[in-house]
Formats: sequence, structure tokens, C-alpha cells
Amino acid sequence: MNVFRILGDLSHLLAILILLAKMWRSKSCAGISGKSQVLFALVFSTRYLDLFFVFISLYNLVMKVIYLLCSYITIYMIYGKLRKTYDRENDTFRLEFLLIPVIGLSFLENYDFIPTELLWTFSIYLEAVAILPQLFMISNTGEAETITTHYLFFLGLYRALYLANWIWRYHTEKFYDQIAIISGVVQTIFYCDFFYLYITKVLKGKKLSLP
Amino acid sequence: EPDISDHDEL
Repeated sequence: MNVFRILGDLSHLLAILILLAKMWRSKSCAGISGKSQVLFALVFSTRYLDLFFVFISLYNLVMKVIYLLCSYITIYMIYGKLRKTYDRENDTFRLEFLLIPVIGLSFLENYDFIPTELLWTFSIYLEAVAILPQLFMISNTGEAETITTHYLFFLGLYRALYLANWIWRYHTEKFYDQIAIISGVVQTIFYCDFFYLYITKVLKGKKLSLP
Repeated sequence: EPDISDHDEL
């Protein structure tokens, strides 16, 4: 466990909590893509099946349970408690365009052709693209609330810190996981455009709006 | 053989 990994995990947790706090305090999920949140719940559910088979560490177990719980609470808020505020007209990304290629790729490129491993691989590939419905929604409406941009920033920062973690682990442990690394690079690239807007607009006190 | 227990990252 290195500092990049810990900061990455905390950044991920902070992103999830920012989103929940936004919905809780404003009693609204406007501007949030329910589809992206469903994909993230699917990512956690398929990746953390190992909770039933192995014990890695208390840290690992607690974080997985928190991520899973928060993810399902988020979905309950969007599709249950706050459904009247859900902006479904702008959440129009077609999920099959992501799910079909991701399922196909996890059958083609994996470490082992066993169910748990295929589900893990599926979760890694899906996580790389799960934010696309949210980014698509922002490009549909042309703007995002500042709090939503903080959520996206920490979610992107988490993956960028994981890249540093992998570089660190390669140099110190000779450990590398090419499926996670390649997917992580792809995932981080999706955030680059957003990072640019976040730094040049949101951090200068302006609202994120697209030209 | 490799299995899911090898994945220690979140």
C-alpha cells in the first residue's frame, strides 16, 4: 500500500460522498446521470464478489462494503426518493453501446476463463467507460452544477492517482496488471477534457458551461 | 492458477 493508492481510494470515496451530500442537501438529483450510477453499481457488484471468497485485509473489506452501500443508496435516491427531480430527458445515452462491447471484450481479453475472473474483467472494462453517460448528459444540457463538477474532479483524480500507484508498484514490487493499467489509462483520458474545463473555469469561480 | 483473490486493489 503506497501513498498514491491511499489518496486514490480516499479521492474515490470523497467523490461518492460529495454526490450523496449534494442530493441529500438539495433534495434533488438534477444533472446527475442515473445511467452512470447504475453502471458504477454494476462495476462494484461484479468486482467485489470476492467479498464472499477471500479476506484480503480489513481496509479492503471495509472500503468495498462502503463503496457498495453508497452506490446502492445513490441509485435509491435517483430512482426512488428523488425520482421527481431526475432529469431523464437529458440522460439519453444508450447503455447497450457500452455494455455489449464491454461484455465482448471481457470474454476476449482476460486472465482466466472462469466466472469470477470474467466478472472482474468486465468490471474493470466497464468502469473505464461508466462515466460516459454523465459526460454525455453534461454535453446535452451544456452545463453542470459546480458541486457535480467537484464530484467528477475527484472521480477523475482517483484514476489518475491509481496510474501513479501502478508506476510505483511496478518499480518497487515489479507488479503490473495490464488489464487494469490499460483500462485505467483509457478511463483517465476521458477526464482530460473535463479537467481542463474544471481548472480554467470552476476553480476560477465560474460555472461549468459549454460554448 | 490465477483467480479473483489476486486482485488486491479496489
